[in-house]
Amino acid sequence: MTQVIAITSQKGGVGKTTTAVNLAAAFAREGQRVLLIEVDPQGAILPSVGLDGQEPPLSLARVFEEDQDLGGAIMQTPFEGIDVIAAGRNAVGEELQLDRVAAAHPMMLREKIDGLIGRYDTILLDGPPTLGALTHLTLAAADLFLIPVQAEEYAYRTLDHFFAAVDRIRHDYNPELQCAGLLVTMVDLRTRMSVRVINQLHENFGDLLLMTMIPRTVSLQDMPVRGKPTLVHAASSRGGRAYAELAQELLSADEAA
Amino acid sequence: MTQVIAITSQKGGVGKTTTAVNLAAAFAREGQRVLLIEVDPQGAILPSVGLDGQEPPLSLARVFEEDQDLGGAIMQTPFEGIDVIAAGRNAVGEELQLDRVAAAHPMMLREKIDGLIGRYDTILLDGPPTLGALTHLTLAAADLFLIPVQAEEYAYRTLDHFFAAVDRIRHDYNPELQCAGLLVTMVDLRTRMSVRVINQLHENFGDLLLMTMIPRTVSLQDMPVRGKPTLVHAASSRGGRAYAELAQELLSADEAA
Ligand SMILES: Nc1ncnc2c1ncn2[C@@H]1O[C@H](COP(=O)(O)OP(=O)(O)OP(=O)(O)O)[C@@H](O)[C@H]1O
Ligand SMILES: Nc1ncnc2c1ncn2[C@@H]1O[C@H](COP(=O)(O)OP(=O)(O)OP(=O)(O)O)[C@@H](O)[C@H]1O
Ligand SMILES: [Mg+2]
Ligand SMILES: [Mg+2]
Repeated sequence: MTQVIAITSQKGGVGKTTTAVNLAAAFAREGQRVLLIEVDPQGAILPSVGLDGQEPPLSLARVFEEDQDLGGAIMQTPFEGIDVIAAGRNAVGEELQLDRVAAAHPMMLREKIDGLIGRYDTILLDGPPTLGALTHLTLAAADLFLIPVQAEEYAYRTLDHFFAAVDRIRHDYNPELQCAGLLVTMVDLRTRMSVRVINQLHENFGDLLLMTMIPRTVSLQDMPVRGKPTLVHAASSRGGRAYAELAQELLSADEAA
Repeated sequence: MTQVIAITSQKGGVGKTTTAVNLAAAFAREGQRVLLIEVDPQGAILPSVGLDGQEPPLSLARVFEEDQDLGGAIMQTPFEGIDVIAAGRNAVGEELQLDRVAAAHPMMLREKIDGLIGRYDTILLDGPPTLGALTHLTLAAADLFLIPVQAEEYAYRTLDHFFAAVDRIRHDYNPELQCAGLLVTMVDLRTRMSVRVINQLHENFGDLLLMTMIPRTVSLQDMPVRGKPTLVHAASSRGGRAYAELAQELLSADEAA
């Protein structure tokens, strides 16, 4: 059965895209067929999966605007088992269009995804760094959501408000929505800040905190330069191994559920 | 004459809030009266200016919703010369309201700010990490915009699209809008990535690149924990000095203009 996992956070720059791309690669390595949908119109996905500069056949914005089939927007990547859908063609004003459609039809993405169930084992949604209409659309479409929490004070402080917003979205659109966990990212245990944030997470969100933590490493920072998931260009690096471990942790939680 | 400077970037986590807060402190140290307006409903401003946990008298969301006077939302901070306006009271759904109003009235913030001209020397706008309606509202209200560019590949890649969107906003709402410059942030010259991004910026955006660069330092990372601008709690730190230098560079460019 296809599982839809949203990678979301109101805080910017916490590792949502890096996590979505590497989780896609990790699940694909386990033999899954994975679809990665970029709901954030920032355009970071294509350069990370070997499709830099390619034009999407149909963007998510146009699928919504013209009520097209999501299948028409799918792009194959050079990596076995990973397909992607890009948010937009980077046309000016596209974000305004996407926001407008999302505000008017918060269930639109869920309905479009229903047409793809069975074609993929996992569908990953890479969300924008807001709590606006696009994040509502993303969480309305998901079975699970995973929150990357950068090991920094600002990122930690957005969690209470984020969970309050999720409760509202569950109530209005998606009662079955579950939390897959909090993933600490860019951890550097030599710094007081990382240790402080990890302690705060244990104290206040202990039951949601994933065991796997993602270190701050060059192999992950380099991903957009290399044009492929770190799990592909440097599988045995600290960054690559951390995301392989994360996939195992999520898969075993899924089996246990 | 009051100058309105927007701190904006489509990329998340690049140092917009850190820059807005420290620039406010740097200008205040020069004897200016500064107003810092949080247009990003993430709620990071109050904990950074000694007002953690305080309730705004009136949030930006309510100023817009109820067509109130912006002056009613002003909060004094414990720091001489710095007043702030918070985006919201962190109520669930506030971001959707702000987005809705911004999409319907993109000139709303500019009109509200007109009522404050003369009360402040500089008004700084801390924008959200998107190119949606709130960023249009922010850039429509500004005289100048400054783009923090984190020394990372993803942040660099969003620039072309951002400038294309700015051209459109100039055309539709604000023909006088000027670029104050690109500010490289979280620079660590020991890393290949920082050197690479700085070289790319010189090559492709040389005339817009500010001389001042902000290093990645603990004193800036700690700011939300200390609850005050780094220029206040650690003025002689590398982070504090970098933002003092930035203020000088912007002020001398302003005089020369
Ligand atoms: N574990 C890591 N170690 C080092 N650098 C990282 C790591 N994870 C992400 N990065 C880098 O940090 C920056 C932020 O990561 P990323 O863009 O994935 O975050 P995001 O949450 O998707 O950002 P946005 O909010 O803009 O969508 C990027 O430049 C990325 O290359
Ligand atoms: N020069 C610096 N050195 C070290 N850490 C920094 C520096 N500048 C910012 N930070 C930290 O990096 C993170 C991102 O910075 P900040 O929140 O200011 O960016 P932003 O662009 O406002 O993010 P958002 O897109 O979420 O609004 C924060 O945790 C902040 O404390
Ligand atoms: Mg992203
Ligand atoms: Mg910010």
